[in-house]
Amino acid sequence: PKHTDSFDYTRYHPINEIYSFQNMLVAENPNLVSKIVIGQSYEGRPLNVLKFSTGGTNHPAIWIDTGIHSREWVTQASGIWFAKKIVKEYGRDPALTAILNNMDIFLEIVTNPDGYYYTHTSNRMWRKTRKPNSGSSCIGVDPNRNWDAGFGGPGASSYPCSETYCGPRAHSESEVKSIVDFVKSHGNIKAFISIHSYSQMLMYPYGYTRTPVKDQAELHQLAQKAITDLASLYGTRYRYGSIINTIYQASGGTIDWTYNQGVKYSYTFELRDTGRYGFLLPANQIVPTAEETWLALMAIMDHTYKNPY
Amino acid sequence: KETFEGHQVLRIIPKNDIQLSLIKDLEKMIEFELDIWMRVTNIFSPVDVRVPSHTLQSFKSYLENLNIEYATMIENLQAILDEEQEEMDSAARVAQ
Repeated sequence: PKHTDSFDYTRYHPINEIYSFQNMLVAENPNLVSKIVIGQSYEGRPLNVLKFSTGGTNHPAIWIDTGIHSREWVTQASGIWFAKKIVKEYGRDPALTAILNNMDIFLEIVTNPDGYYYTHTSNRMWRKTRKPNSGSSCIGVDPNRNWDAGFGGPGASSYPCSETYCGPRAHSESEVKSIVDFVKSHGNIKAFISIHSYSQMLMYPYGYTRTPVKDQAELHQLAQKAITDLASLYGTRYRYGSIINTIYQASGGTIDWTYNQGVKYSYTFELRDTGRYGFLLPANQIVPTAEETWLALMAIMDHTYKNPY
Repeated sequence: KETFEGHQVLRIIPKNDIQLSLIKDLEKMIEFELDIWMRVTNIFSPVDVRVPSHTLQSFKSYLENLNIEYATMIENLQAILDEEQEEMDSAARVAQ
């Protein structure tokens, strides 16, 4: 397609088509969208982040990422839909317009590009990064166990062949370290939302410890509002709560690290479905999934905007 | 390209603490070559596991011997992947 208006949001796309979508969106909206490369994957692919900004310097910001687990295809596909939605609604939706007039939004759609390419060419079930592990014939690290938050604790594996292998040390994966460096250098990120599938859950920290976060009450209440808005569209039911209470103990997780960096509104989604198809969600459910998730994202972004800290 | 002909995804629901710890141990039992899709959390919460065709029978017998009930969530993973691929190919053809 020559324009993002004719891009097909109702099907899954290989990585080259996502990259060209990103370039088209930037070219079509030079005053709102720019592309930042925050680093490179192990195999040398660019880690592209779309920045939605109405100007100003170092605005408070919201971060959204999809596809950190490469086989969770509905998340990258939803990320593409979110990018187009932001552009379409700015200037039309008063809530989003107010947010963007005062905050920036950063969206990393293909957070694990090597893994995503590999799911299209070799193994549809691949989840991890693609860096070889020294001393093992097994490849890859679980990028959602590689963060410096309870790193290497229970809820991750130290065995390189495991799907939840935490890696040789925290932030050993360039796909993770690039985000770490970006968050630290930006220094003004107020919400961090990392999107996975499947199971239909909305979770906040912690995953590595049972100790409740100091903002538990507020995060719990906001999660409840977000999943209520989500369910209002198609009735999709979500569970919500802290990671360790809602799904399982997971150490070295993304949003545990971001919360410990001071990003209060740190959330992770597990999108559709609850297990009929798992990671193989049919493409005809991409748009409905993105539409309902958008309502929850708007609830979190609106709350972040209205509750500066 | 790795195919998944005959791979099944089983849904296991631990009924008690004993079954919970037995299912937790599955992850370490590399002989079954399991791919845990949805990890064990607590009793009555489903655990989804992709099982390769060549270990499927032995894995099912293992569960049955332990009286752990399971349901088949996906009969043949490759069939769904083929549908997904066909959808992508046909949509790409339309685009061209």
